[in-house]
Amino acid sequence: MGQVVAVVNQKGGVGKTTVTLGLASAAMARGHKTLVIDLDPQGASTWVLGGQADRLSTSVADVLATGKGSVAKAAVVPSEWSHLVDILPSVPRLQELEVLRAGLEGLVLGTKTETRLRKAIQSLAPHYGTILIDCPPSLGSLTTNGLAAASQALVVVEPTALSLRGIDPVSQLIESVWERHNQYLDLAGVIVNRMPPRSHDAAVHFDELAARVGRRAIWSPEVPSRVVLAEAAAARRAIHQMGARGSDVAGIFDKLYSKLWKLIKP
Amino acid sequence: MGQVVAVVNQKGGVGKTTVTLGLASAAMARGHKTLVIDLDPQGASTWVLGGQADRLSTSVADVLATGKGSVAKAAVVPSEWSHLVDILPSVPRLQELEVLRAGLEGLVLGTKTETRLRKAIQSLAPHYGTILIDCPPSLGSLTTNGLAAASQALVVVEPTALSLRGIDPVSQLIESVWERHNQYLDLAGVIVNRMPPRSHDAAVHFDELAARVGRRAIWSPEVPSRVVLAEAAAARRAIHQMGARGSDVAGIFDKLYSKLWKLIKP
Ligand SMILES: Nc1ncnc2c1ncn2[C@@H]1O[C@H](COP(=O)(O)OP(=O)(O)OP(=O)(O)O)[C@@H](O)[C@H]1O
Ligand SMILES: Nc1ncnc2c1ncn2[C@@H]1O[C@H](COP(=O)(O)OP(=O)(O)OP(=O)(O)O)[C@@H](O)[C@H]1O
Ligand SMILES: [Mg+2]
Ligand SMILES: [Mg+2]
Repeated sequence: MGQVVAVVNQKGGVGKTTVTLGLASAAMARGHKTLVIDLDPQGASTWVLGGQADRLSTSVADVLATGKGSVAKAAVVPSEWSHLVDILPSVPRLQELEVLRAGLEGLVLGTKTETRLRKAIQSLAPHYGTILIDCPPSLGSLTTNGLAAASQALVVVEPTALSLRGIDPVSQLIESVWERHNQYLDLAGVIVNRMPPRSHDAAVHFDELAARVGRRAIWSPEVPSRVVLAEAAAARRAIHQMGARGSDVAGIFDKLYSKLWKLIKP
Repeated sequence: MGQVVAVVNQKGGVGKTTVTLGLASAAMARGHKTLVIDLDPQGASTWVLGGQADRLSTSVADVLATGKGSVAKAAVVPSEWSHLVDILPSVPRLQELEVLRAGLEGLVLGTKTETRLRKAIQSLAPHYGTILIDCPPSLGSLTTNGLAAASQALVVVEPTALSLRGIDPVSQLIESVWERHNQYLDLAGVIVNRMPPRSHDAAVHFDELAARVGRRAIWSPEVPSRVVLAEAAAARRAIHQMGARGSDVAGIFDKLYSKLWKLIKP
C-alpha cells in the first residue's frame, strides 16, 4: 500500500491536521483521488472535511475495534470538499482505543491490535491515489496503528524548542514499528510548519533540526505562519478553495505534494 | 487550597505550557513562592524549569500512583529559575496513568483515582502563594486530577476555529468534576494566546469565543504571537529573564497574573 502516508508528531498543535488537509487539497487540485483517515479522537480533520461525528453510523473507531475491511468500507464517506476527497472519520469514542501500547491494550482489544488499521484498509486502498492519516498528539496505539498502516511517515514540526523535543520519541516509534510490523515504512521527511516571518530563533532551530535529522530530511519549502490557513479550517474549505488570498500557501502545498507524490506514486 | 490553578485545553499547542510558565514568571517577579505541577507526560514545563526527567527519583507519576503527601514532598524540587519557583516534575511513564476515566482506570489504579493529586498536595500547599498545574492535550485522568485539585481553571485558547472546538468538552469536564469531586472549582476565565498581529479571522473568532463563554469570561490582555516566548522556552528561562526583548510580553503576564492573584490570594 505504497500510497499510505502517516502525518505524525506527539507534540500538540504543530500542524498535523493543517498539513494533512493542505496535502489533501493539493492532491485534489491535481485530480488525485484521496482518502483522509482521521485517527484523532478530537476529530479536527473530520470536522473540516464535513464529517458529522454524531450522525455517523460507522467510524474509524469501529475499524480499529474489528480490523475488518467491510467495516472500513462502510465507514468511508465523501467529504464536503469534492468527490475526489473521502474521509474515514473519527468520533470521540475513538479515545477509548487510545490505550497503552502494552499491558492494557491487550485487555481491551486483544492481541495484534497495532495492525488492525492496515488490515482493514487493504481492500479499499487500491481505489485511492493518496491516503493521508492524521494522527493525534500522542504516541499510543492510535499513532502506532497509523504508522503500521503506512509506507511513508511525515513528521510535522514547528521551528521552536518545545516542538523539536518531540522528534526523538517519534523517530524511536517509527523504528519500533518498522521492526515489529512494517518493513515498508520510511521516514519520508520533516515538514516545517508555522515558520515565523523572520526570526533569529527560527534560524537557530532550523539548524538544530538539520543537525538532528539531517538537512536532506527537511522538506522545502517550509509552510509559513499564514492566517488564511486558520481561516480555511474555520470555513471548512480546502486551501485551494480560498481564492487569491490562499494562493501562495496553496502553491507551497503543491510543491510539498509533488515531492510526496514522487515517493508514493505507483 | 484556594491558590491552586489548573491550566487546561485538550487541543494541542494552544499555549498551556507557555501561559503556565508566563504566569509563574510573573509570580516570581512579584516575589510569590510558586509551585508548578507538570501533569503532561511530555514534560515541557519540567524541561523548561530545569527538571531532568531521567535523573529524577520521584515524580508526579509516583504522586498519582500513591496519592501520598510524603511522596509529593519528596518529588518537589527547586527549579533552575529561582528559589521562588519549585516544580513537581513529570516523567514519560506518567503516560501510563493517562487511562480512561472509567473502566480501565479502576483496573490500573483502583478507585477514587481522580482526587489523588488533591490529597497528595494538601500538606505542601500552604508553603506556596500560587500553585499552577500544566495539563496535557487530553481530557483523561491526568487533566481530571488537575481539575479536582484546583480551585480555579484557566482555559487557554488560540483565536482559531480548530482551537475553539475544544471549549465545550472542557466546560463539560469542569462541570462534571465540580459535581463529582470539587465544589471549590471555578472557571476563572479564558486566556487568549498566540493572537496574530491583526486579522479579520482573529476578530471573528474573538466574537465567536465571546458568544460562547461570555465576554466577561475572556481575560484581557490577550497574549500576542511573539517569538521571544518560544526563545525563552528554548533558553529555559522565564520571560521576565529575557531582558528588554521580553519586557512587553512580561508586562502582559504581569497583568494576567494580577487578575489571577485577586482570585486566589488568601
Ligand atoms: N502555517 C500555519 N499558519 C497559521 N495557522 C496555522 C498554521 N498551521 C496551523 N495553524 C493553526 O494552528 C492551530 C494548530 O494547528 P493544527 O490543529 O493543524 O495542529 P495539530 O498538530 O493537528 O494539533 P493537534 O496536536 O491538536 O492535533 C490551528 O488552529 C490551525 O488552524
Ligand atoms: N504567544 C506565543 N507566541 C509565540 N510562540 C508561542 C506563543 N505561545 C506558545 N508559543 C509556542 O508555540 C508552541 C506551542 O505552545 P505550548 O507548548 O505552550 O502549547 P501547549 O498547549 O502547552 O501544547 P501541548 O498541547 O503540546 O501541551 C511552543 O513551541 C511555544 O513556544
Ligand atoms: Mg490535529
Ligand atoms: Mg504543554
